[in-house]
Amino acid sequence: DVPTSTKKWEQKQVQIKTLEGEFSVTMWASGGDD
Amino acid sequence: TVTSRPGGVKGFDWGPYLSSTSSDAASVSCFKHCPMSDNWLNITVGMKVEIQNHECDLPEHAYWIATVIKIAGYKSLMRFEGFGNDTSYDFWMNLCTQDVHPVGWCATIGKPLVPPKSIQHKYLDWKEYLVKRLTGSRTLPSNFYNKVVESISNHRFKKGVNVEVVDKMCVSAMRVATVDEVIGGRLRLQYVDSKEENDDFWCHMRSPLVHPITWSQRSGHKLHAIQEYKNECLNKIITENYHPTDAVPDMFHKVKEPMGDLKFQVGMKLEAIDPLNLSAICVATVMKVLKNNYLMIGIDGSMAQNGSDWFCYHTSSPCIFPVGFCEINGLDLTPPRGYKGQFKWFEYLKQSKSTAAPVKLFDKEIPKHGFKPSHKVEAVDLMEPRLICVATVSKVVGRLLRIHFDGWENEYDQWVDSESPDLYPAGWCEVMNYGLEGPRVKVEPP
Repeated sequence: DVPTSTKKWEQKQVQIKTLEGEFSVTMWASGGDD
Repeated sequence: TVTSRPGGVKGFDWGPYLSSTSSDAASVSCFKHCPMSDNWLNITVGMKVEIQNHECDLPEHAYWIATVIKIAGYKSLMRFEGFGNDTSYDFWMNLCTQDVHPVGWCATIGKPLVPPKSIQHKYLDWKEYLVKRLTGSRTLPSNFYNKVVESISNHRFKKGVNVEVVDKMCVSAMRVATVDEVIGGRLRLQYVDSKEENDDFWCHMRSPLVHPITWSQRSGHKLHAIQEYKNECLNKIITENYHPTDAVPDMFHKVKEPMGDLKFQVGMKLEAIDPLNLSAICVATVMKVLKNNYLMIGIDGSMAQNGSDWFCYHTSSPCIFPVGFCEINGLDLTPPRGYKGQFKWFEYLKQSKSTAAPVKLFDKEIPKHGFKPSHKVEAVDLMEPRLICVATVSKVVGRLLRIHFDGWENEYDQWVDSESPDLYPAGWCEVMNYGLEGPRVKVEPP
């Protein structure tokens, strides 16, 4: 599901913390995500 | 709903209204003068965010992941993960407030994500469910709210800056005013020579009604000011030495200068939005040609003898039109007051021995604005500019929009250019914490 409508999308590793524990997933965020 | 502070100061909440009227709001990208307009196309349906979960027993704040179901201006309809296609728990949020976070934000502050009570037992292993739902989907950039704050801040106009602005009591004259407050680029101006306490006037810093110091004398526009001020301006025009509190030309939006040597002449006829009745496009005349491509326009049939109701338009203004514009676009043209019979330009020009301003003189560019009829917006009532009201785009004619104020009769509609700085996306007032006038509710007599 590669987003289109922007100059720059970046994949980012995102940390998820639930009551059962912590894990990470890869998501997209629009560019300039410093 | 789970939103905590709907609708800014006045409390009007767009969410239920958009749902109950099943209407759409104009996209933020339609409003070039508004925060986040440039990158708003990156905000899409299906995006995931983290939002406070009010349906939870934990003592401290808990959050959960929500999906953007619908976008309406800055507002967004949200559904918490786990509700599938069940719409009954959907809720509205403003994407540009501190209540919405990118996915991953909770982990950075050590807070757990906790599903709402009503679905907490729906999945034995929420991790597996979330990995499947989140992998490859989109979220906000981590610095999204910083970008919002940055794009709201304006470094040009501050409290105490002096400007020249149209005199609200005599539209053919300018007056000196001081910025008292700035909200989202909207200036609350106080006339410097005013005797009354709150003789203020609201207008946006990009409005054609406001100009830098010395503008009136540079263009030849009538100016209501003390002689001392006028002398100071003449000196500033020569020396280009401004006072630190003076608004200077580079603080203002550049106006498009006309090409070619054909010029407007006094006496030329045209069609113009009546500045004193914005729902009308009228038969009008060029009454005076000022410098720097500004014109004083009078509305035929209702001009005061002394020209006190002439109004200044730039030659590139999108509020003046060639003769025949209304007819071509199927719009009502208001004839001169007292005109007998069916108005026809051909006969009127003959009777008045006047000529129509050549079509070539008018700016015919139509930007891709994106507005459509039925789009909801927040619109300034230009007859009472401190008020921002819930409104609807009722008609689109090229770049011209007819704005209807919800709950009011059509006679209160206002013709506005699509790039007018007096139009805002749904949710703008909430972001700025400015009161939004909801639709007028008619009280039926018993």
